[in-house]
Order: sequence, then C-alpha cells, then structure tokens
Amino acid sequence: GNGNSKIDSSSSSSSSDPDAEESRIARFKDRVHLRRFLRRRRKGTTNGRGFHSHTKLGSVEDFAGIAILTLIRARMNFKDKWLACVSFGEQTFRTGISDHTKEPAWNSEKKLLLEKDGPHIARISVFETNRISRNNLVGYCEIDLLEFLSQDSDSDTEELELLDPSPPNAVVGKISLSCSVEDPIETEKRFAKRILSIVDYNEDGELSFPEFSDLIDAFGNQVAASKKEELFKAADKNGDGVVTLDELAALLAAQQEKEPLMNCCPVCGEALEVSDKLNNMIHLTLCFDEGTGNQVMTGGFLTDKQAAYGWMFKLSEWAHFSSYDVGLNSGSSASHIVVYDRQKKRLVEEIIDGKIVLSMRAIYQSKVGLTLMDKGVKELLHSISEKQGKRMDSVESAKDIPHFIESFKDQINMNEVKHPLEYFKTFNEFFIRELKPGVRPIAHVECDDVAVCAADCRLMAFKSIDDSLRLWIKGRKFSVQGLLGQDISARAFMDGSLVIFRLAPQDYHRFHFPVSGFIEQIVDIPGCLYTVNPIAVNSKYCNVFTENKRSVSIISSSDFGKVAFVAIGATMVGSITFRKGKGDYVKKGEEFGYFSFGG
Amino acid sequence: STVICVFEKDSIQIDEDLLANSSRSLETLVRVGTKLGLSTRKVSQTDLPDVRRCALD
Repeated sequence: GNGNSKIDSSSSSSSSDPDAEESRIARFKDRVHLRRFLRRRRKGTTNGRGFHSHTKLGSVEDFAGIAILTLIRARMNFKDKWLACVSFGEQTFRTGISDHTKEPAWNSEKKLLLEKDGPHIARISVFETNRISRNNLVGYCEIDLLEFLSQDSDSDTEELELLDPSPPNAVVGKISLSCSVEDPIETEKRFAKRILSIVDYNEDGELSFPEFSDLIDAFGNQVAASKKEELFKAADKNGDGVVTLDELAALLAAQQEKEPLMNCCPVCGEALEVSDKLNNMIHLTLCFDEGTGNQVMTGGFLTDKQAAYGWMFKLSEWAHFSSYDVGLNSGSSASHIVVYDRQKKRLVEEIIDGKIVLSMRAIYQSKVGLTLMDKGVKELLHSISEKQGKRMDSVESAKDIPHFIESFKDQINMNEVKHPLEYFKTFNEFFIRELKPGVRPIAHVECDDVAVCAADCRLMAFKSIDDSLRLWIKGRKFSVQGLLGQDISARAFMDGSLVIFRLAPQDYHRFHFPVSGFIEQIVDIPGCLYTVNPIAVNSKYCNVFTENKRSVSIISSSDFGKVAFVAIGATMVGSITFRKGKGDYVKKGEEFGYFSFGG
Repeated sequence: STVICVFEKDSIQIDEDLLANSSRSLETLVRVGTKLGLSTRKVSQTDLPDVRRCALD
C-alpha cells in the first residue's frame, strides 16, 4: 500500500496562500492551460464518457495524480544494445535491452506519482550494454514532468537531447518520450476489474452474484445488500446470473463516482476520505500497482549509478532485487521469482502452476492489508483452502496429476518418487509423495554437529533476526515471540539465527529434522492461510509468519541447543501432519511430517 | 507452505553461500539433507591447532 502517498488535491485553491504562491507548484498552476484540455475534449477524441484515457494536465485541480511516462525510442550516434533508466524520487526503473541498433525502441511506460511537494523531475539515463563493456552511461537528460504536462502542445511526444555525462556534455543522441496523466475514470474501472478478478477463480472473466457479494462483504463494505443486487442486476442485462468482469467493472467505476462503494483501501486498509476522490483513486491505484508489478519497466534500484552495475541488471531481469525499503515494489513481480540453484550453481526461474498463481493473486491482491480488514476475508481464505482440500482429496482430482507433472516437468523428477503414478488415487496423495530411499542423502549423517536443510525448498538464512528483518521479512508486526506464540518462551531465541525454508507447489512436501535431538513440545497455533510467497513476506503490511496457522516444535539438541521448528501453513496448503511427537528422539534428516492441501 | 527454524544465538555457523545469497535477497534452491551449517562447537574445535603438526622449538 501507499499509506504515505497522501496527496492534497485541495491545494488547488491556494492562490491566496503565500506559501503556495512561492512554491513551484503554485507557479505551475498559474501556467496550467485549461483551454487546451477543453479543446481536446471538444475535438471528440474521448473514450465515450468525456475523458481521454490519458490526458495532459487540464485543470488546476488535476495537478496531483498519476503520470504515465513512456520512453519510446532514441536516436544514438552509434550502434549498440541500449537500455534506459528513469530515476524519479528515490527510485530508478529500467527498460528492456534493445536490439543492436542506432535507434533503439523501448516503448516502456511507468506510472509515477506526482504529488504536492513531491519529486517532479525525472532523470533519464541511456546505457550501452554489450558483452565486452559493462553497462556504460552514454547520455542523460532531465525532464520536469509538471512543466511537460502543462505545455500547450498538440503532441504528447517530445524529443529531448541526451548529453554526455562528461564535460563538455556534448549531445550524444536524442530520446523520444511521452507523458500523460491517467484518466481517473479509466483508473477506477481498471481498479474495479482487478478487484473483481480476485473472485474470478476459474479466470473465465465472468462473475456470479454470490461471488460478487462475497467479495464486497469480505472487503468490509457497508453497502446494503439491495445496492449490491441493484448493481449486479444492472450489469446482468440478459439475466442469466453472471456478468463479465468488464461490464461489472465499468458499472462499479461509474457507481464509485456517484457514491463510493469502498470506504477503505482494500490493499493497505487505510481509510478513504469520501470527499477526496482524486486522492483515493491515486492511493488505490498505486497500492495495487505496488502489489501486482503490473508495469512494463522493472524497478528496484535506488539510483541510476546503482543500476549501472551489470550484475544488478542481470539479477533484476527476472529476480526481484529487493533494496532496503523498496522491497515490495521489486519483490512484487509475482510471476518472476528467481532462485539460485545451489546444486547447479545458477539462477533458475521458478515456475508456478496456474491454479496456484490464481490463488496467489487472489490472496495477494486482497491480502496485503488483511490485518486491517474485515475478518470475512480470512474466512474466505479458509473456505477456499478447505474447498480445495476436499477437492484434492477426491478421486476426480487424480486426473490433475499428469497436467501438474507436465507443468513442472523440469522440476519434478518422477524417477525419484517412491511409487509409480498409478499408485496415487488423489491429487493430495501425489502432493505428499514419498521419495525413494537414498535420493536425498543426508550430509555428514553421523555428525550431529552438522545441521541439514529441512526441506526441498527455496531457502533464506540469516545470522541474526535483525538481518532477517533488514533484508527479507518486512512485516511490521514480526517478532520471534509472535512467531512462536504465547505458549513458548522466545527468550532462548532472542537474536538467534533464522532460516526460512519455503516450499513451492511442485516441491516434495515432506519436511525433515535439521538436527538430532528430543522433541520437547509441539504447539499448534490457529491462524490465517495467507500466502507465504516472498511478495507477502516482503510487504510491510503482511505478517504471514506471525498470523498464519502454524505448529511450533522445540527440538532440544546437544550440539545446537534448542531449535524452534515452525511449520507454517499457507493458502490452499493449510494442512500440517506430523509423523513424530513430543518426547521422541529424532535423527537429523529423518522425516518429521508433511504439508497437504486443505484448510 | 514454509518451515522456519530459529537457532539460539551463536549456536550455528550457517554456510556462507546461503548467507551471501540471502543478503542479496536471493533465495537458494536446496534439497533435504544438504548441509545447512555447523554447530559453533564444531567450528571452535576445527579452529584449534592440529597438535600432531606442532613442534617444540
């Protein structure tokens, strides 16, 4: 969410305010050309509701908003592969890499927040990149977006000179870019569509009334049931009980204009001022964009100098390079999770099954601010997971197994699986498949002073809790005591080392003991079933590790002292089963239990 | 699903490659049973000089 992104649109009437008069914003407002905006509207190039999808700033009231900056192309003095960066405020975004050419074309766009007293000058840097030289900054320019947007020009596109960063700053090329302000109605419509898609479980683009109703209830909306029905019926023109997302989104957007349906941001939970539509829309849109990584340019760098390092570019091509405090923006590229394969010593892209992606999206888009939301959402998640659990326990679900294996053909090695495919009568049985003895050798099996990995997984390890908070777990409410729950004292683990074993859907879903010792206790903690995707973990609004359903075991080991072993359930996969219990002596590498589909 | 293990302070020396990747916010793909780290007790033992190679001057 963008809880800090408050924008004061009321400042438009500040001509009598001495502070504002002195400000650049106030000077800008004097230059705003409303006539041009009106002229363009009169020309009829509208979207049918009297607004352009993208417009220039047209009135003094519009000066705060979302600017869409598009880097179109450049004309350089020599051939090379090119990429461009936009630095704005504290962040830098980049385009993809062009072909080997003198005239690279990117057509990359980025939404930037223009707010009162906020940044409004974007620096654009163009780098050459090839195998011989690392990314070299060749040229740069700066653009004042507020000035650009207020220009009285018929063209949204402008060509700027790129200057050599070294004196005497010769012109080394030109870059074409455009900038416009996103139309509030269009933003709202897109936003409504995104929200509605959360309950479009099968992604067929249609919604039933119960689904729509559930969603509104889950978001804590106080609109009367009759209003929901009224809205839904208006969209359902043929009365067949389902409407398309597009239709309903358009209707909701229009309704939102008249009488807001949402009283709080469903992403971060922040209360929305009824009278401040512009702020609300910007807030909502940016919250969602933060969540979905739905923009063309990639982000995550703090400065363009930082972005000039080749390895960072490589990493950010797929991976979410999480900078301090910028984690979610970059970590939110939900479909691009990259991990380092320890065995193969290379980066690999994680493939996620479509169904899981869908559930991730469903959870994630609504989940980021769930702590502040109506408990209906939590129940909804449980309900989804329980339903999925029942389905995955049914005989019919077995037919999904071949497709699942095909989807992850590079990551599921059936030669390692103990039983043949015919053995699995349900999807859940396959999900918790056992492996053949010996296919997961235990490192230094006789040496109890060597700890081993507890699962086939994506692992994050931190020497201290502080490191884990600084680098990975961004949830504001995270604490060791919160993780372990009230029945277990966290004193022994204060400032200890923390290791996170994240299982992806395709992984072998049984977990093993990392150390040898006695199981002192196992405590079940009820909770939510939020996703444990890095996207959620990286979000300051999510506290998945301390709010999710989990079981905490304490293993007493002679070589490592006490080790807290926390098995955390997640969306869909919310069932935790143990095969060992309190008082058992366990050997490292031995199976402890498994996760399966269910609530 | 996720498993989190919390070790007592200074009880484990986690393998350096895992720490290095994590410090870059990069997850590491690992398998069950592969090495995670050493007990610090073990580390302190290996830090001791090999007495068989020691000689009195």
